[in-house]
Amino acid sequence: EYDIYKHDEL
Amino acid sequence: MNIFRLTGDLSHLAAIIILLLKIWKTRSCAGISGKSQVLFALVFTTRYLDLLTSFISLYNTTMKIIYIGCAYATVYLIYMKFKATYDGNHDTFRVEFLVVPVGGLAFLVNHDFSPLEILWTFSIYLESVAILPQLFMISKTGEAETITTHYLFFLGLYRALYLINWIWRFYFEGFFDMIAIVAGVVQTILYCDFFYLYVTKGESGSNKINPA
Repeated sequence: EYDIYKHDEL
Repeated sequence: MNIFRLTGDLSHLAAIIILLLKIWKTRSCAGISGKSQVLFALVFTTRYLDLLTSFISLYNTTMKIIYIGCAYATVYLIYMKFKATYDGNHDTFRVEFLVVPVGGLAFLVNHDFSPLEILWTFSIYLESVAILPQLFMISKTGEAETITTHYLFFLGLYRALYLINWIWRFYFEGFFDMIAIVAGVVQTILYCDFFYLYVTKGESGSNKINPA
């Protein structure tokens, strides 16, 4: 699940 | 990427650079809360561990490295190089009252119970309260240097711009991250009192703000 949920913000 | 997030990141970068240059040029960290800067270094360290695991973009990676570098440089200047000018008597906020509840909350409320995600959540929650020691110190000394108020203004503005970025992304991309949004709202609210002083005192041109 974590991989799907990428944090693309700083 | 949208204009609000880009402006927000640049505002954040400006705040970090303003503070670092202020301490470096004046060779003094008077009026600066070392505790808040340690918390920010902790925020960046726990949030940007994904530098080691995933690549998002050159911009993302570059900014993360700059943030971490500046944060640790600032902590170094405060606690080592210009230690003599550190005002420990006024920097007395009990940060354990922030770190422990935030740590517990990160375990209870998160998107995924994996180490990286727990640390990311911890960093989001911690960032929303990391400025409290600084605001507390200013309320204790009863004043803040002009440059420090600019630092706080850009730091507060960055997360306010992120709130607009999240509205934008929800509307155009259907993306929203409740954890980041709630923490971002709390973080921005903590600056409201300061924003009011910054705008009202700024107009009167007085070189110091005196939070009530």
